[in-house]
Amino acid sequence: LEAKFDDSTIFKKIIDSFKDSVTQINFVCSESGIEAQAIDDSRVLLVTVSIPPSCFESYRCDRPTTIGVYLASLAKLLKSANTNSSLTLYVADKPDELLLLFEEPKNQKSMEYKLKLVDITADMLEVDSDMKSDVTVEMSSVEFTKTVRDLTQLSDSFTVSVTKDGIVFSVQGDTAQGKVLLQPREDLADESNNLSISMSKTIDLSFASKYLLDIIKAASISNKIFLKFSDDTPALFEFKMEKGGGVGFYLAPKYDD
Amino acid sequence: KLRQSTLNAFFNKN
Repeated sequence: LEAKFDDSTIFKKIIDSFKDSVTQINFVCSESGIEAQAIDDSRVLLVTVSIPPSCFESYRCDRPTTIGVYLASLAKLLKSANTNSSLTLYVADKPDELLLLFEEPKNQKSMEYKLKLVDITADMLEVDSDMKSDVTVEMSSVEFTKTVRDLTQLSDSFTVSVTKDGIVFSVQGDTAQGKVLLQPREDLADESNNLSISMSKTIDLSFASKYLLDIIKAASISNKIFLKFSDDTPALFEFKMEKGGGVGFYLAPKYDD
Repeated sequence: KLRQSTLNAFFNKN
């Protein structure tokens, strides 16, 4: 594998977006890019990552390779990333380490790190990326982040309901309750503020607040978030990158006992 | 009282 990001912070943002959700991950590299999936220890949150060749300045993968890494270690190396530096990932044919080369031609500087790869025997879940959903919402990731931060302070459960009137996020704590209603809008001046809802039926789902606080860490990937809900199935929270690919989170709902 | 489900119940293992 030889894959070069013209801006090293792209890869840093991707890794930082889920490094607190899962501890390790297998990156599966092929001609069609880098794909990964990891599930958290409690088996409630699943992270999917897609970095197609369009995200790179140059991308080459001569034969399919799996790169297993501890995310905490990789994240440490990526602290060196900045917008002035490119980052090339190299993996040899017999992979036992990942080489990261940061280059800042302007400053006549280069940095090289090596990361030991790990053998991860993770069972993969079969996720249908075309999974039909009853409700799809596209909204500002900034707005979503603020709403999650504000409401999750009040309760460890976070409820989402969508009707034709809009999307309602609500929490019911022991001492306080809160509710945020957002209605579809079109902001011609700044389309990242748009909110659109397409739905075939209403939904009402509850999730554990702590996972939502993990998910919003990915908001730096995109100023938009796509939410997909169906009754009694995991929800999908997806951040798509400008150049293709992105990071998605499948979150299992909570049920009335 | 809400009970947390897991993803196993929804996705097949590969």
